[in-house]
Amino acid sequence: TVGCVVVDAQGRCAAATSTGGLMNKMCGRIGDSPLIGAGTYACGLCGVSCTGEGEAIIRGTLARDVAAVMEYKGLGLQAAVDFVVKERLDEGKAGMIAVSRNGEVGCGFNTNGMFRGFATEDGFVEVGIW
Amino acid sequence: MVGWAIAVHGGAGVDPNLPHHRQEEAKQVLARCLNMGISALRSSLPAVDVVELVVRELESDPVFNSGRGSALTEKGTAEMEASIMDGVGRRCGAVSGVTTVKNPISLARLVMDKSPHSYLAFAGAEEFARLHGAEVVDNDYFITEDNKGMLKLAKEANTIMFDYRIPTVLSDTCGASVENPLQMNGLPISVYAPE
Repeated sequence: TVGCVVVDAQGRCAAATSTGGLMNKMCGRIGDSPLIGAGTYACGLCGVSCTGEGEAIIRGTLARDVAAVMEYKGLGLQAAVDFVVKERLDEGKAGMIAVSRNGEVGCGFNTNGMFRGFATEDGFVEVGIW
Repeated sequence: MVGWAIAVHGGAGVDPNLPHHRQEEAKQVLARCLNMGISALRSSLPAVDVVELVVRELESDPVFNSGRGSALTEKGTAEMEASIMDGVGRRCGAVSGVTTVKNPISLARLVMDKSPHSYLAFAGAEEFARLHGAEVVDNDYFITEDNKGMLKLAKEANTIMFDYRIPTVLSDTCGASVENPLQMNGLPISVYAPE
């Protein structure tokens, strides 16, 4: 699975996710990536893209929950990502990237690694795996 | 006015024995896609155009599980899905079960912009792609030798695997010479031998 989340200089957020799904999956199986609110979500507050065990991400409505805890619990972006990865996945394994309208980037995963890269206008750039 | 920001991912759940050269290869793809997004943002492209642009690039590179290099179904075919969402107005588009569309994310964008719906799947999505001139290719385009090998492994282990890259040459990463029938997470224990 691959994904990208962006907030532009006007504070507009967007998210996109694309995948081949799971190796050896049944034909016709649909995962979290195309489900708005599960694998992908964007609103006025943030943009989120998820990856990992699709069934766990769907049940946890993971991407929407980041926006929800920001909106209703007043959490910041990284705190919202950490909360959702910790509290919404049950036994599932997954990861996510996120941006906020304030120009922040966030990331969280409970797997052993996640292929990821970040950049912000003030010059921060990071590419990581573990 | 805020500063722009961008994040990309290539999947969670990484094989602990992923050879170093494969790790470097993955990092180079991520850095290249990140730089594409940064240039687009510096050119004041709207966020929704930037995420589509970057995911298209990730789909076109076989290193990650999407587009070319997609994980394979039990039948050895590629069946892809994608979604896109614009925070402005919370507009969205999604597709599933596409087998010939070169860039599924751009088809999802077309669903968002050119259809009255937010999600099209399988035959309907393929028909919509042709109606709107999305680039289509044979399913073979998406299938790589690596993934054929991984599908074989998954079938031998009788499991369904997540975004997982298992080294194609097990011998140079797993010391176990005798095949141990023990399984962990649905995979032969030999995959984890170094740990």
